[in-house]
Amino acid sequence: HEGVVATVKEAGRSIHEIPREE
Amino acid sequence: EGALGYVREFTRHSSDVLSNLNELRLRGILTDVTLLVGGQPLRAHKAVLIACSGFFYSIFRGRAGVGVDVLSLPGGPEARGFAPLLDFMYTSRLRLSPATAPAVLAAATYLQMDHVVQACHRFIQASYEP
Repeated sequence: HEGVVATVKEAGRSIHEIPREE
Repeated sequence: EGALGYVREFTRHSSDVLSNLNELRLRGILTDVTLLVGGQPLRAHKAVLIACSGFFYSIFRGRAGVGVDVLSLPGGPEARGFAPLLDFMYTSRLRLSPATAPAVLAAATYLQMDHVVQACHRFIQASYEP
């Protein structure tokens, strides 16, 4: 990619978890 | 009957699906909502938005979200903060720079994307350290 200095890996959860149907 | 079951796990599958969804977005295939962000129209798939954002989850999960095909976000995020988040949703890669991080942080807060908010805080914190 143009202009990308560094890529840092994020291992944790990235987005919310949609609750399972009760 | 009772034969041992074997599972073949295609470990690239989730990223390949996401990459195809991004191609569909770029070509406007099955996109079902236009987001007006800072006046700029952005096409997307509600299913991807709802999967990635607590804000969109609360809007589109109910019946009220069914007929919505144009959504303006008054007082919401500016395009330069929102666009990197939309790309993140479809690519898993969040582009950040010292110049854009505050706008991305504001947009992620608005969209209730808490994990991205935390990553933006880490980035901003790190950019202040000598």
